[in-house]
Amino acid sequence: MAVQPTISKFFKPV
Amino acid sequence: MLEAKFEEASLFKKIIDGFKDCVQLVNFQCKEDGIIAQAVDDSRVLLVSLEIGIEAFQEYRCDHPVTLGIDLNSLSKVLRCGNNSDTLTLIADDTPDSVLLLFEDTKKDRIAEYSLKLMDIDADFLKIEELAYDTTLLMPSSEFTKIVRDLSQFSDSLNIMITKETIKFVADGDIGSGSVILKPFVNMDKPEESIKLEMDQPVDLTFGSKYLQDIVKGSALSEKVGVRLSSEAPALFQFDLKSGYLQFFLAPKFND
Repeated sequence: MAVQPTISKFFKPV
Repeated sequence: MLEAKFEEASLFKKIIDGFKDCVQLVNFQCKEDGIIAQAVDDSRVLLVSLEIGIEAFQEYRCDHPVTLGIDLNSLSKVLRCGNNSDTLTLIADDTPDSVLLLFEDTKKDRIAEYSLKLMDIDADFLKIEELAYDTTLLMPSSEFTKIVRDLSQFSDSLNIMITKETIKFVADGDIGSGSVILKPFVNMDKPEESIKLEMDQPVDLTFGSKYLQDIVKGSALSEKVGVRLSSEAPALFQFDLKSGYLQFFLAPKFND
């Protein structure tokens, strides 16, 4: 099953 | 005081049309050196990052940093009121509750002025670090758009495979399958049609077709799209402006 990661996994708030 | 004048309203229209279908509420941060914006789509999967440098404007002045919280649906309504060839000036004071959009047709002495109410948008500003990519592809944005739209008919996932000599797009779904294979080449007469590939490592990645279809809406901004791929990080799809860019970050799907 392919999972779509969300963007928060890679980029954090400033 | 912000006064940002586009030589042609069509540029700002194309910028907004490039991402208004995937995000709705956006904080535009106006500073001395231009305007930046960031937004993430409702599913928190696609990150849009915009930078409009001052060279993209005919005139630009911003004395104090100011944030314009804008509903893109409302902004689009106002932008439709202006003609493409009009100049467009965005005007706001230092603590604005609205932004003024001034369309001027200098040939006819026609001036149209619209005020758009601003919103208080609670959104994080994300730190986008320079990532290491395995492969960088530069290709005509029209070609990329066609491939994405054609193959998205077959499946909700689109596979991009890149080796030293070959760029392969594949979709496999219920009604059948499709693939498009491209080779890097240089067109001396029409450089904008060239396909340039820089590869450190081959990649074999799967992306959601839905998000790619949103991304290709940026194609009106530039004849070229830059695609940077990595198996460890979100892919970067970039449309360059004369000064600045519209970027989309989308992580590949992975097998659980």
